[in-house]
Amino acid sequence: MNIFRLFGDLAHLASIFILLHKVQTSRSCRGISFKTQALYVAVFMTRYLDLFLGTWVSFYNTLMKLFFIGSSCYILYLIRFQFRTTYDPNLDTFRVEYLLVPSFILGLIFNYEFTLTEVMWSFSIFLEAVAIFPQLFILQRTGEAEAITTHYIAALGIYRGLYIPNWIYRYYSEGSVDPIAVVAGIVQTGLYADFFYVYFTKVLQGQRFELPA
Amino acid sequence: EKPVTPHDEL
Repeated sequence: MNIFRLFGDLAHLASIFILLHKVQTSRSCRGISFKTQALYVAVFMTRYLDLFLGTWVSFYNTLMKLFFIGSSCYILYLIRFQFRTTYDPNLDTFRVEYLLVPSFILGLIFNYEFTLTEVMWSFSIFLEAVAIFPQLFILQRTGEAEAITTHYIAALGIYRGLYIPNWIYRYYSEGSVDPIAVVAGIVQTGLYADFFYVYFTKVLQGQRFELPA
Repeated sequence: EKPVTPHDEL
């Protein structure tokens, strides 16, 4: 564990709390992509299969994994049931098969071992890299977003961004490299570039999140 | 060398 990974994980936790806070206080999931949230459930379920295979990394690791699975399922429940009337499926129209199918094929090609758990792990890494697309698509279509929704997306971007110095640190301190995670992580962080540009130049200056026409 | 297995990152 190093400071970059710890703060990355904390940013990931923060993103979930920000999202829950937005939904609970506004009693609305307007502007939130159910599809992105469903993809995160798929990501956590396929990546954390090792939970059920008795592989033990640490208490921290297991606790976080259980939290990510539990909270992502709870968010789906909130959108689907508790606040379903505030969810607009007509805005959330990104085709998830364009993300699922290529991620699965990449998982079959690039993995550390051709076993169920390793292929699923690779699949989850590739899927996570692109899972934000339906959410960014809503942003693109509406052209604007509530500040709190943008804080949520920013926290997610910071989480993946911080994993990059973590990998550099681990390369020098442990000599370990995880090429699949590194390549997917760099792509994932890159996808936030446009978003971050608007976020830093507008939202953090107190202006509304509005995409240039 | 084979990368980290078990995967210790989240």
